[in-house]
Amino acid sequence: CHRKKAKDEL
Amino acid sequence: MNIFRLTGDLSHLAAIIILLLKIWKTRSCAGISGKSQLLFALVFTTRYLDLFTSFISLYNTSMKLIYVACSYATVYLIYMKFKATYDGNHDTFRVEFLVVPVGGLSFLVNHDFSPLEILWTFSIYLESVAILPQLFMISKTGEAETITTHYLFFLGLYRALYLINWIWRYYFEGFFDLIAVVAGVVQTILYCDFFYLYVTKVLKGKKLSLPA
Repeated sequence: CHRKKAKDEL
Repeated sequence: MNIFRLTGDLSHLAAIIILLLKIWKTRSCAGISGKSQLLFALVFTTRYLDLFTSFISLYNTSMKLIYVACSYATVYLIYMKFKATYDGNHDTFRVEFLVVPVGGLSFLVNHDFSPLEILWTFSIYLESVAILPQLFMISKTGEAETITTHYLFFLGLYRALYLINWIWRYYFEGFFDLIAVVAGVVQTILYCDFFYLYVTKVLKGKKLSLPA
């Protein structure tokens, strides 16, 4: 799987 | 939010605070690369532009604001307030050799060809190499103050913990971000040599000095 970035990470 | 992610964030915060306190308490930024700190300020600025476009959580927003504010405060202390103590003669890494290729790469390899996304990608790539001026400075002078090594240790630990966080998220959430992972691996590898010296010297009470 190649998902988009985790928006919640810093 | 898993434990590795949280301790990673706290380790990052610890690094930033240690550096600020070191400069503030000693009234000196000797041995600190202003160039690395400028790059980190640029990293936070370009990455957290999403503060204006999306809200994730109170934790997320406050940490971003703290990181940005602290990085600007650090740059201010180095280049303005305690400028006289800044060791510019030893801070000679050519940052354009980092910023230009990283800028080019973020245009070529990103998740989405939009301004915010390219700037986010730029910040991820730049963060992975932003410590190089600091490591270069230490290799030039051949030594680092112990408090500076604590700063570097927590800064390196933060990305290492994020790597474990990404493995965790891959298995339990099916999340995988190739850009962040590759940059995070590069970033962590850059600290390996330093980690070795930290464990073998600093933790045994010796000062970090490199053989001439």
